[in-house]
Amino acid sequence: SLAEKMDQTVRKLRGTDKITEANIGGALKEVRRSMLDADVNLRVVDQLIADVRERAVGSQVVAGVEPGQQFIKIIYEELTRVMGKDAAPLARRAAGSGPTVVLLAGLQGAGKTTAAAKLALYVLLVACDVYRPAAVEQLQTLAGMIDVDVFTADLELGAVEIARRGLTAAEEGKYDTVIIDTAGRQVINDKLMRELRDVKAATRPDDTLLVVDAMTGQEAANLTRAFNDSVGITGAILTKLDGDTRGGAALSVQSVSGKPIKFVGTGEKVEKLEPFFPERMASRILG
Amino acid sequence: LGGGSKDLNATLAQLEEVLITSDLGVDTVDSVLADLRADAKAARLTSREDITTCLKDSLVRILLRRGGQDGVADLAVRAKGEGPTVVVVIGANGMGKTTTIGKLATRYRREGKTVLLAACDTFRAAAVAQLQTWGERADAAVVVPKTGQKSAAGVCYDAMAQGVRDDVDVVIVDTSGRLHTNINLMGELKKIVGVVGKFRDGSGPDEVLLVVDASIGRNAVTQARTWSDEVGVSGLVVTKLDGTARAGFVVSVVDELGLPVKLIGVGESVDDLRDFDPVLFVEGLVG
Ligand SMILES: Nc1nc2c(ncn2[C@@H]2O[C@H](COP(=O)(O)OP(=O)(O)OP(=O)(O)O)[C@@H](O)[C@H]2O)c(=O)[nH]1
Ligand SMILES: Nc1nc2c(ncn2[C@@H]2O[C@H](COP(=O)(O)OP(=O)(O)OP(=O)(O)O)[C@@H](O)[C@H]2O)c(=O)[nH]1
Ligand SMILES: [Mg+2]
Ligand SMILES: [Mg+2]
Repeated sequence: SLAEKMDQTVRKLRGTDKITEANIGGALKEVRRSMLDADVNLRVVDQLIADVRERAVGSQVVAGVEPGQQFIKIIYEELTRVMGKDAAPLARRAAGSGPTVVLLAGLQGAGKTTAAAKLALYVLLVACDVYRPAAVEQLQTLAGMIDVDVFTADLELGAVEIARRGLTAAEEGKYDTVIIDTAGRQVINDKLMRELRDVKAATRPDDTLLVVDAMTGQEAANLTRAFNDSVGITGAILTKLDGDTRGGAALSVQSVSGKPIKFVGTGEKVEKLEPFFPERMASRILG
Repeated sequence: LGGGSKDLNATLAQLEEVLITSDLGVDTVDSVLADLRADAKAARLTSREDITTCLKDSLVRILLRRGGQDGVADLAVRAKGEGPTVVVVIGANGMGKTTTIGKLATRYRREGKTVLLAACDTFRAAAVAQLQTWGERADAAVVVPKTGQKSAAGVCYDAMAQGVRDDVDVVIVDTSGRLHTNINLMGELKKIVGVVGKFRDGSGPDEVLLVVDASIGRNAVTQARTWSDEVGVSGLVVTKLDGTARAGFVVSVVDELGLPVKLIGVGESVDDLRDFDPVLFVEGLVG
């Protein structure tokens, strides 16, 4: 673990009264390697290391605190600072002002359709993936397991029109939340990115959540920036955290967008969704 | 930095950034750049162009040497009269297995082969319907679970029996997404592979293809290693290379495990399947 690798640093710092560049240089290198191994984006790592260096170098070693531990604590605090202090809830419209609208977006296979069903409470799900074979059936099957309604319409109408009609159906049906599932898309596909912007414009969501696979590598920063610049997101859902990936993508997503990860997926079943806890993620990334 | 001209160091620093952001991983990058430094000094290369070309050549050499005969890693074909060629497709959730099978089935059909698909994902919502749609597109028969049949190995058995009885050329087995940390699902996969062996005096499938999404980070290497140790993997399929992700994990997987990349996915349509080309791949990696 990173803590074990830091033993060298701890030994160097013992008996000193100040943390200097000389005595933590090696440790910072080790932290950089470890975070890259955890799939944190290179630019995000370098920014974090710079922030840690600035805080640590020159700081007095606190009496009674192991200097190595103090150093690790600084890293951990900088990490959690980026990831936000508390769990961020789903947006909620005031009662009587129409349904809360949540739009889900992301790359292919990230877990959007599964997440749509997981988020469902008193909800209308709207099936706007008109491309993937059996996408609508998948959402209907998931919804059927938890007794939630799905709005569907002829695929030929296209995603934007289906979203529009779904919203109308939600308002008329007095649903308090609408969750819009969309097709996976690559950020360099201009036509599909435009479709997503049009779906958003037609439905004015209260939350636009980017769904990201926790195993994503360096690309997590690029895809977040692209979705945020092109469409605008209010938060993210990180999926497949039941695996053994360290999940550095979490740091990249939050750092690049400035928006919080609101939920994490921890399994394939519909009940496997939890709120995001920054400290837990920080420990996991640091390994 | 180990000695060398200022130009060499500057170029190596730039290349380090390119390779890390392409998901090669720090350890692989360190070893590749150490060799590059030695090669560049020995050949007295100083221009960024020459050093970059040297890097690309050595990466292609790694992929060729470790990745299969002449880098053209063909799919195995069973001899005539020995029953169907069997390809089992595995991988984490959402990587592109089912879609790849649809494309592969089409390729075989265009070669004049008869194809049978085994829908062994008995868990996920609409997984069977999705594969059936691909079967129609590819003009391949699909064996689906019987009503209430939950055993993936049982469906595989039915498919093998039909494939042998109808003297089909190729049987392709679709499996549910599974994380390599899930012991139960690992056991299920071993059962599926064991069933194939029952129809051919104990020898396993002709291909066990591990499908990995190009945007996955270092976890791809752990996946490849674990599945390779547990069930044996004959080759990799890298999907979603039509996006911005460069799949640098391929270098580690090929170099450390000697697994060849057999196919790549470059889109969601039936024609978006290509043979792996190490030269083109390295071009995309290094730019
Ligand atoms: N292990 C695990 N699997 C998950 C999780 N969330 C989703 N999945 C699985 O990931 C796969 C992809 O999920 P989908 O919901 O189809 O993903 P999607 O983003 O809608 O995919 P496209 O519509 O094709 O872009 C499925 O096999 C899901 O069961 C999770 O938290 N953990
Ligand atoms: N852009 C792009 N999308 C792809 C490619 N291959 C698959 N996809 C998409 O990725 C998503 C997931 O594909 P699936 O074939 O369902 O993946 P899977 O591995 O079978 O998923 P599970 O069975 O749920 O584990 C779908 O939206 C596919 O259309 C590819 O090469 N490029
Ligand atoms: Mg979907
Ligand atoms: Mg599948």
